[in-house]
Amino acid sequence: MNIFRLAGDMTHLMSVLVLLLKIHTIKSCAGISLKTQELYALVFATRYLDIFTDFISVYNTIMKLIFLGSSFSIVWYMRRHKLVRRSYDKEQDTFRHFFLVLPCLLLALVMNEKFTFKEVMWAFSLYLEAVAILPQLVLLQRTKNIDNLTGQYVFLLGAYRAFYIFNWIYRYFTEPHYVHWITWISGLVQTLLYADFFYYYFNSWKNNVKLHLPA
Amino acid sequence: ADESSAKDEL
Repeated sequence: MNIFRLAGDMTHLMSVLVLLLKIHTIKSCAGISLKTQELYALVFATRYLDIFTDFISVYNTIMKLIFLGSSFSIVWYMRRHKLVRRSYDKEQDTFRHFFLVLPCLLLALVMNEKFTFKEVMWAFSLYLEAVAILPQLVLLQRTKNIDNLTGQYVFLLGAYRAFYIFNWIYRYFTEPHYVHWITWISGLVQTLLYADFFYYYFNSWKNNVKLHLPA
Repeated sequence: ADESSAKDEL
């Protein structure tokens, strides 16, 4: 475990926990895309199929359980909690899961490290994670609602992406045979989607104006 | 686990 990987995991963990704690505390999920949250729950569920079959470390198992538990809790809050669900921007959050899930599934069937159920699901989870933020970005663009909750959430997720790329570069130079094209390319695509958002985020912050995303 | 496997990542 290198420092970039740990920093990446911690910012990723904070992004999910901050979101869950805030929804729990303020009983509101305004500005948060349920579609993105459902996609993330699906990402974790399909990636961590090895949780009970391959033991890697206590750290690894605990983190997987936290990610699964917190992502499904967020979805539960947004769908079932009687106060939280009222604050959900349902009419604006219209992105179809199907348009992201199907191409990712097809790609995973063609591009995987091994043609087994677990490996195809693992590749699928990486492709889906890369694009799962799209419904959230569309919602941001529509509502122009960039409050502290959404801002911090997307900021922490972006930090997680950046640290993971440094982690891959570090591992590539320090570990023999550490070559994972599927992880790297999908990870890079995901980070570029954030870079685009960050460009507008920082510009609006620098010019001290409300964030205005282009159509 | 394989030392250089990406499967140890989250």
